Amino acid sequence: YPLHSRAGDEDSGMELLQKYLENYYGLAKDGKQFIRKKTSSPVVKKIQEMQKFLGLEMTGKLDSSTMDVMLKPRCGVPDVGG
Amino acid sequence: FTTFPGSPKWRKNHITYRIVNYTPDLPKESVDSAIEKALKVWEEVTPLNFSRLSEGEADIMISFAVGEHGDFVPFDGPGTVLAHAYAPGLGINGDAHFDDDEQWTEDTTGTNLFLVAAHELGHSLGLFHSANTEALMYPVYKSSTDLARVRLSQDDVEGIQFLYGPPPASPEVPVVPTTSSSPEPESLMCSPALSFDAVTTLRGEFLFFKDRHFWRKSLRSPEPGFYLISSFWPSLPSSMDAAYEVTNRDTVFIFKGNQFWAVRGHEEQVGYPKSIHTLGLPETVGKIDAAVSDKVKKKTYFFVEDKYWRFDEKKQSMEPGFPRKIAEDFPGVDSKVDAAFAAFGFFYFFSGSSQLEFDPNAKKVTHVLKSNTWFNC
Repeated sequence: YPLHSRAGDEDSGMELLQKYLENYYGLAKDGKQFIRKKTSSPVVKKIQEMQKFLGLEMTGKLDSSTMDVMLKPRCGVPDVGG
Repeated sequence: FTTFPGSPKWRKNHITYRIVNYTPDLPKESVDSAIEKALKVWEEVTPLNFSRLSEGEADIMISFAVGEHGDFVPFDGPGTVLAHAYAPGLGINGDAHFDDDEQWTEDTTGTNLFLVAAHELGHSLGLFHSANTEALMYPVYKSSTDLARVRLSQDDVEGIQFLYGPPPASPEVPVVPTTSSSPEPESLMCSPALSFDAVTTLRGEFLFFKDRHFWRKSLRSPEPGFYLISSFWPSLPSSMDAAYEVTNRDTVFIFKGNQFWAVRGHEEQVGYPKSIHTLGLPETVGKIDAAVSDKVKKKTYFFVEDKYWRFDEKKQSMEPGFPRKIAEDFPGVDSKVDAAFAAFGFFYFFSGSSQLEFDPNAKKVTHVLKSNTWFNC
């Protein structure tokens, strides 16, 4: 279905982002509302860490090119951490 | 490139693999040749060589599965996660799993098995993901790859040769994998005279520290891995005095001299080292011999020569009435304690090449063992 076209997509985008950062970049799974934290510096740093690793512009935001890469098929091994 | 933490690698050049089952998407022969081609990619730039087993336990077990498949890392249906693999080692380590909810193909109309296999087998050999977008070890699958022109990037070559060296044909370096100046782990591990600097648990595994190295023992595999301390925790000291884990804080404390450090997994905690006297040990104590933490009673014991102190983890303070004589409260433990750890309701005290299993409830030694009984010698 079309990406990014409906406001509700932001929630599913955020959910995907949270899962991606948890699975591959060691973001702590602490169950608190990720959406509310997305502008907090630790989460922004995590997003930038991911964008840097994946060769994207380090905006610290869930922009469309970041979303595109996150939706691509990939290996299930984390990118950082143990 | 990066390697897995601790740079685990195969300590031999001849590695076996087995294709445990097959995807219905492709003829068996196509799967066989894709895996063979994927291994050859790494074979060409290292001293490694591979042989296939048709049964039994191979170093690299290759399988296709959907959803939950026994390793608590379930696949996610079609798309996104295509496969995953484990770092070199025994048991599940080294194995590669492919998500059979993908449509595996010989070309790029679906998900190309050779491409993904070459990447996953890079993990099986010890490579972690690379941030180099041209590298085979880059984590995101590129469906637009021209299969005719697939080759390892310079980054991939540097990574795998960091672990195993170049192929024998190159005159500059020796054929065998580069070995650090460390002692041969196997001979030291099973030496009857082996003693430890410190022993601790860490997230269900057991770490036995000796000089600059440690053995990492998991109950899932009979033999421990052998690592440089600095490859996990660069700022920790070698030849440490003591170590213990406070499980409810997911933290291991490491002691040397009058300082101690804290690590969580392989992350060193900031604000350390701290002075051991901040724990409440008197200034007269310059170092400790061993320490062990009882996760049930939430008490930590510090052993110094023939005496010990007890620390209340809930109150975060040393208890009054200490030091006491070790031999009085731990009957049978009457020589200097080198190392100690707690597991399965027992305390294990190490002194030289001996080990005492002590039941803290019955207050008695239940077994006298050799120090390396955990190593399956």
